[in-house]
Amino acid sequence: MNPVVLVHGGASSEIPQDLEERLRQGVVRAATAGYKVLKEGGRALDAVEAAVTILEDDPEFNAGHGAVLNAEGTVEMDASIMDGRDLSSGAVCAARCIANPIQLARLVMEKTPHCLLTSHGAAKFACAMGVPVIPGEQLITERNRQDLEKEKQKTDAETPSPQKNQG
Amino acid sequence: TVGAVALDSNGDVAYATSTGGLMNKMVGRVGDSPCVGSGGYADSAMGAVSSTGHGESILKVNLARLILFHVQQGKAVGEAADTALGYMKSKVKGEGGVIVVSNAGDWAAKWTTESMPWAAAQDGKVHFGLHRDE
Repeated sequence: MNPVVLVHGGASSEIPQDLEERLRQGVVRAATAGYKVLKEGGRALDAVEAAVTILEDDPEFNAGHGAVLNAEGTVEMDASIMDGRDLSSGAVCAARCIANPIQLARLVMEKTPHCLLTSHGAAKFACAMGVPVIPGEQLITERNRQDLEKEKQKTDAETPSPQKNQG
Repeated sequence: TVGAVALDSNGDVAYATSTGGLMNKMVGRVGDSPCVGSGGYADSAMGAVSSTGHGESILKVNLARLILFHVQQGKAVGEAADTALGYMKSKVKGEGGVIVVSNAGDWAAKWTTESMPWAAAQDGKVHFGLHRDE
């Protein structure tokens, strides 16, 4: 079988022009890393984890370092991973203070009988697995802080509803 | 949101999806990314998908599994992705994007938003793009 890896950096309605080239470089870097895993005989599961880890570490993308902020100005991250060999899967949601949620999702898949751990439980599990806890601030970029402020001002001006644009 | 799908030399597929969600989201809000079948799906009998876009819409149509359903029905991966994204747009007015690989090594990157950065590596070459005309 001829191995292949694809990555994406998120569907978007508007991308600032000065960001475009960095996004292209980021996805190429991630695809190249995933492909290297495959060419060295690695499994598809290892390739997707490697590729997504690189994108999580890249502050230009909305995941890991560079994740957008919630209404309280903090980062809550979600991730999932699945192995097509046997449909085993793992996921975390509302994860805080870890650099790579995708690696924690893989640990959920491999070290527990569960599919999804959330918030406090995910944090306890990460701790038990020896996943380093990092300050939440470390995941936040100045651009995301400014974007949240702009969004909040827009929300206040357009409607008094606190639910606007909150998903 | 970021994601990856892969097919290895054994013919097995996998997906991974990770996100910070929506900016200014309600605390505790969870979208499609951690939900198997919506934020992604992988079955070596068919292929693998990773999704991005409006999470609530993706959840409502089970986007990743819906695409692989169309693949199971005999559609090419690009057509399957377009069909499912079109359904999501018409049914729940949701926009998004996906990357898909079949267990035969066919692949597609499709989106209904304005843009989506993507890259694919196969046969020692890397293809990439961001806008629809790339």
